[in-house]
Amino acid sequence: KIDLDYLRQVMGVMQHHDAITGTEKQAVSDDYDRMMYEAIVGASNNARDALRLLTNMPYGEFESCLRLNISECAFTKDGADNVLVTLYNPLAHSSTQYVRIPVKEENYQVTDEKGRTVPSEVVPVPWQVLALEYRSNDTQHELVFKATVNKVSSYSIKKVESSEVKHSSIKKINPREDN
Amino acid sequence: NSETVVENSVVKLVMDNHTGRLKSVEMNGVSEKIVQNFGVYKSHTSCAYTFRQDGDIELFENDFEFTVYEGSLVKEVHQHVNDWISQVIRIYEGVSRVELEWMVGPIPIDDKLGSEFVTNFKSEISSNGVFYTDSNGRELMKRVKDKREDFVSDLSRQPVSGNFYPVTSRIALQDDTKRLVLLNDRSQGGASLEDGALEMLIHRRHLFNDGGGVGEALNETQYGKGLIARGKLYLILDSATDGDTVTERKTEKELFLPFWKFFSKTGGVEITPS
Repeated sequence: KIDLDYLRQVMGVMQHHDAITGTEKQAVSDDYDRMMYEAIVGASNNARDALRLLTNMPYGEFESCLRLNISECAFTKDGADNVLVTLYNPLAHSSTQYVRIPVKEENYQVTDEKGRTVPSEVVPVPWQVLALEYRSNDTQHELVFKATVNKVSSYSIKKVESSEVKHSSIKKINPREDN
Repeated sequence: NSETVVENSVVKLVMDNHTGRLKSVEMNGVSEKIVQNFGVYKSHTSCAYTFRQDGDIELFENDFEFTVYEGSLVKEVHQHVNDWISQVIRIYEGVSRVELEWMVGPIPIDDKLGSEFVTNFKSEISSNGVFYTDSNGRELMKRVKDKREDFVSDLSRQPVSGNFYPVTSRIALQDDTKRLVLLNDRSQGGASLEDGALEMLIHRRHLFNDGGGVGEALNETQYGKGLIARGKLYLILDSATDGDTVTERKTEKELFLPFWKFFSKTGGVEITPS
C-alpha cells in the first residue's frame, strides 16, 4: 500500500492548476516530473506483483517502458526476440486496439494466447524523430498488431526468418518521385 | 497524378501531391474537403498565463514533402513541414478515425519573439460561428465566435485568443448534415475562427514574463535547445445525427485509457498465460 498511497498523493498534487496548465516555475515542473516518475515506478511494483498472480508467469519481469510514446523501449531496443507483451485493459469493457512496439527492422511473428498467429507489420519511425540527436537510435521501426483484450491478455513476439513469416509488407510510395 | 489516395475499408484520405497537404476525408458515409495547415502566432507579450498575438497567423505556405507507407493493417503518410514541424497521418484498418501524430520543436527564438504554434483544419461545413468544446471530458459546451454567454463582449483587442477555449478531450463543429470532431491527447487551446474551421494550439515558447505570478518566461529547454513536443490529434468526420456523440465518447475513453503494456522475456519457452 505504501507505493499506491504515494501514487495517490502525487496525483493529488498534480491536480493543482499550475500542474494541469504548466504555469509553474521550471524548477517546480522538474520536481513534478521527479515525483510522478517515482510514483509510477513504485506503482509498477504493484502491477508486477498482481500480474505474477494473475498470469502463470510467477517470475515474469512485467517491465514498463515509459518512453513508448516517443517510440523507445529499452526492453525491445536490442530486438524483440522471445518477448511476451502483457496487455492490461483499464476500461470496464472488452476493447480492440492496435498496439505499437518499438523494434529493430527484422521479421517477427506475433501469436496470441492460443498460439494463433496474429497479423503484424513493421513500420518505420519517421526520420525526423530519428534525427533527434539525443534520441536513442536503436529502434527505428515499430511492430504493429491488433489486440483484443477483455481484462488481461498476452501476445508473444518471436523473431523469425523472412521465409517463415506471412505478414504483409509495407509498401513505400513517394508521390513526387513517382511523378 | 495531382493527388494520392490513401484508403482502407472505412477511411479514405486524399493528399494533394503538389502541396503535400491533406485535401479531403471520407468516412462514416460522409465526404468533406478538409485542408490541414500549420502556422504560428508571433508575440512580444505572450507568456505562460496569456496568449496575446502581435498579428495574424503566419501560415507555413511551403509545399510539404511526404511519403506514404502502405500496409494492410496500417497506412501512414509521413509529412515533413519544415525544420521544426513534422507529422504522421495514420489510418488503421477497421478504425473510423484519422490519427495525426505531430512533432513540433525546437521552436526557434532567433527573432527574439515568442511563438504559439497551431494546426488548423478547414472544411466547408456551415457552422455559422458555432462550435463545441468539452467541459473536462464531460458535457460539450456551446461556443459562439466573438460572443460570451452572459455578457456583451468586445474582443476587438484580442480577436484570435479571445476565441480560444480549453480543450481537454475534444472540439467539434457541425451543420445540418456533417459533423467534424478533433480529439486530443492532452489539454490544449482550441478555436473555430472561421466557419467550418478548427484550430488547435500544439506548442509554445516565450521570452516574456508579464509579472502575473509565475515569475519566469515559458522558455523550456533540454540539452540546451527548446523542447520538442510530440502528440496526437484524432479526426472524426460523421453525419450530424442525434446520438453520434456516443461513438465519440467511447472513442475518447479508449484514447485516454489505452492498454497498459508490460514486457517479459520468455527465453524461447512457449508460455500459455492463464
